[in-house]
Amino acid sequence: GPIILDTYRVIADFEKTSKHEINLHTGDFVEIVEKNENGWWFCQCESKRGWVPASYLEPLDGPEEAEEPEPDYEGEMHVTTQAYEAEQEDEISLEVGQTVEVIHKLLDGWWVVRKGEQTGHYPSMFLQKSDKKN
Amino acid sequence: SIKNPPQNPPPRPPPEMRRKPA
Repeated sequence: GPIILDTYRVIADFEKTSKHEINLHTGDFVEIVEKNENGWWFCQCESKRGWVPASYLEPLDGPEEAEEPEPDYEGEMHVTTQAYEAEQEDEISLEVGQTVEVIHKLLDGWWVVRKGEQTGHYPSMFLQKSDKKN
Repeated sequence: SIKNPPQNPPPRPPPEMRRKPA
């Protein structure tokens, strides 16, 4: 049968920063072709196709709780593969090679991690699962 | 065809523009 793609609504303007991305305008509708765990989704909007940040989209048919995993408060050990400096209040700054606990794998690619008593969002593409036990 | 996704973290909208938690 035909492939039915999920439709999402754009919630904020997005300006592309590389050639495989597309611009988004608030209120546009896009169809999602692929959802990458790192938070970049491949979508089509009219005749354009390209990657866009998932956090700029909301599902057309109600909340997407079903596809978003529940938080895991015990945490899953990961190691940072790249440093990142927080740019927004709810983010966490970490150096490369630090061990953290991932407590919520959000679909937008900004996972909630815990490091000691600090908690904040961190780019999932800078995290690698670790074999170390808690 | 689908190219590889960008290698930089996806940007986030400013807090006031974000989706409300479900």
